[in-house]
Amino acid sequence: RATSAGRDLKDPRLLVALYKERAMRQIMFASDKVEAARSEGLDLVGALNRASVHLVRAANAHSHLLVVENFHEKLQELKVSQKLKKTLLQLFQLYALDGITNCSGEFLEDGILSGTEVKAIRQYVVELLPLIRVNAVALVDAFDFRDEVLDSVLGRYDGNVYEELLKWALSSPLNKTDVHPSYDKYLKPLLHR
Amino acid sequence: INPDLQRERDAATIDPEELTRIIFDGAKELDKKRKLEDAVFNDPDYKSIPLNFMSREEQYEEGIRRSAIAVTKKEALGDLIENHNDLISYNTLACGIGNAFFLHESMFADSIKRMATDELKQKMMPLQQKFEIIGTYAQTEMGHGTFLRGLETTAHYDPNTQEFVLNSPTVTSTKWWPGALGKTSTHAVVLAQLYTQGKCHGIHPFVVQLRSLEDHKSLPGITLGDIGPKFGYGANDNGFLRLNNHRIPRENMLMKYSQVAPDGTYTKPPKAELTYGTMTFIRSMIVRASAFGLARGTTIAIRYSAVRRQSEMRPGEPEPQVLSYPTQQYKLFPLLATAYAFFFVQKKMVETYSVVNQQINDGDYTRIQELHGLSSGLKAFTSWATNVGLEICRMSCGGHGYSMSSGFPKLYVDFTPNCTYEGENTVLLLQTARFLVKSLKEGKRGAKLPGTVAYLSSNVTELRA
Repeated sequence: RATSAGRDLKDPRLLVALYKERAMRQIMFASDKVEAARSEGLDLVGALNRASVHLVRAANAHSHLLVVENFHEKLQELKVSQKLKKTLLQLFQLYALDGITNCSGEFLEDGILSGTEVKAIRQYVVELLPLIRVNAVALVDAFDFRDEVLDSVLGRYDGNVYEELLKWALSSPLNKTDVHPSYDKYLKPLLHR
Repeated sequence: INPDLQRERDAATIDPEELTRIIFDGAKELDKKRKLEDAVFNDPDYKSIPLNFMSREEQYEEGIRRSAIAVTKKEALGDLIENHNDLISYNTLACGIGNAFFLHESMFADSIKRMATDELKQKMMPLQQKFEIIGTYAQTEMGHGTFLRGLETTAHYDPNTQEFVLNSPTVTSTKWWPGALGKTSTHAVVLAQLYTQGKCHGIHPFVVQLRSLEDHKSLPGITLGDIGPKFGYGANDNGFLRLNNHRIPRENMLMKYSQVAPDGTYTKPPKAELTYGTMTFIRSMIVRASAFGLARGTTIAIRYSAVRRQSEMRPGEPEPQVLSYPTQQYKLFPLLATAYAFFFVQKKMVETYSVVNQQINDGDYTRIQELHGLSSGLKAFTSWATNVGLEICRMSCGGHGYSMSSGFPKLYVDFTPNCTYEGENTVLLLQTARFLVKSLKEGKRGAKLPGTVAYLSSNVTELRA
């Protein structure tokens, strides 16, 4: 699992550190842009506005870090069975690794990760999918939504989707009569011109 | 049970119930949640024909009917409703199509509780709690949203009568969008520019009576109405309000932090952000809503993907479950992981809000900016991810995701306003960013930074180490 740089990219502590550095770099970058604009004579408001695209990216990176870091902290705190802990760890890894692949540019541009490492992460994401598949239904069952709350024929707990889809269709007001009144008004005159 | 779905459950290595207990904060809370659900869903009063087959007017009436019943039946539930979270859960269950009194019990009550003087609190809170009045929170205007300092509604103080005179001086100053404002509420916390002794002191909140408590007619100087059909929330009368020389007593300004004396002398609040504290509370609730929204979406899509069989992996073989395709797993499992990540972070957000709010009540304002930065950033980040995620979930259900029966259209249209209300997401991220840039500077100067931004006082080498 170790990469050429000798790092275990699935290690939760490393993942948190990577996100931390990415957030810090983005904030520093945005902050530098604000400073640069000010040194050109813009006031603070003007400088912030000029750097606003970078600032939004920085705030996103920071918020993303908070979610990743908090997920990791919760994993440390939880007193649960080993099997559940392992599954939650896989979810954490998937969340953190997939987040990196989606924002890989930000991890690459400052050398936080190498191109080889990003490619390895993409593969890890794919490898995690079948592991999570085993518990996917159990993991959504755990949210404990009653059918009345979910309000979805497709998401029913019993999975009797097709029978219920047909019942739903039959309850459509358009099915109250075989021939709809609009036939006499519009279709019939058209068809019998 | 569908055999494919059952097979998935049989093959699982975890006990979902163990996880459910974690999500709902232990066995006792989980038991309470389930009893509350039983109480609501076994009650015929909460049943109606599906929302999708109702007109907008019928949806509104059904929403009001259920909301009113929920109030009258709440007391009988005793220990099942112990705190505000229980109340929100109960109302959501009972009035699933849109709770008419959500703002009455959240932003209206919270504003008065946190920002009114003790005298006004003693006067208003019993009326609010007994539903002798119905309140909402009127902040947004037709021409002004997240930028509160740009709001145009005015409140001029008249020392001769010791009253505020409220006006909507322009078309764009018309209050626009507040929930339950159009037809339901009798009162509102109205945000307006305060003028006294010829000077503007910025946005301040005022309790304003809108409708007669006798016949529910709008009061003189008040024009009220519903803003019309929307993307979702058909059962809610998001309304408009215009004020024309409407007078309210001086005491109706929420004056815990900033005051106007009888002679018109103004005392400013210790922190400007205190005026917007109610929004911080709602933003923390939106992080929670994001977690639940995405959890609902992934539940529907993953269960259906286990039931649905599609195409052939190899010619001649039976159709596999859609869930067996790596591409389907790649669409849904990162979102499932995201739902769990958001569940945990919403707990942290709500805990942080409670701690900081307590500190504010004790006169300690040191963490207000951190709370604003945290709640703004997380609200924007989680609601955007959920908004996009729900659409991915819907499309992962193929054509059936397009039917109302999938639950996705309603889930999406009811969730998506979270990206624009209580602060448009881009604006919120910019607010967070300003706090981050400021923290970075302070960190570089060696200042001790609060928890969520403490890392900004390190340098990159330290982080890597």
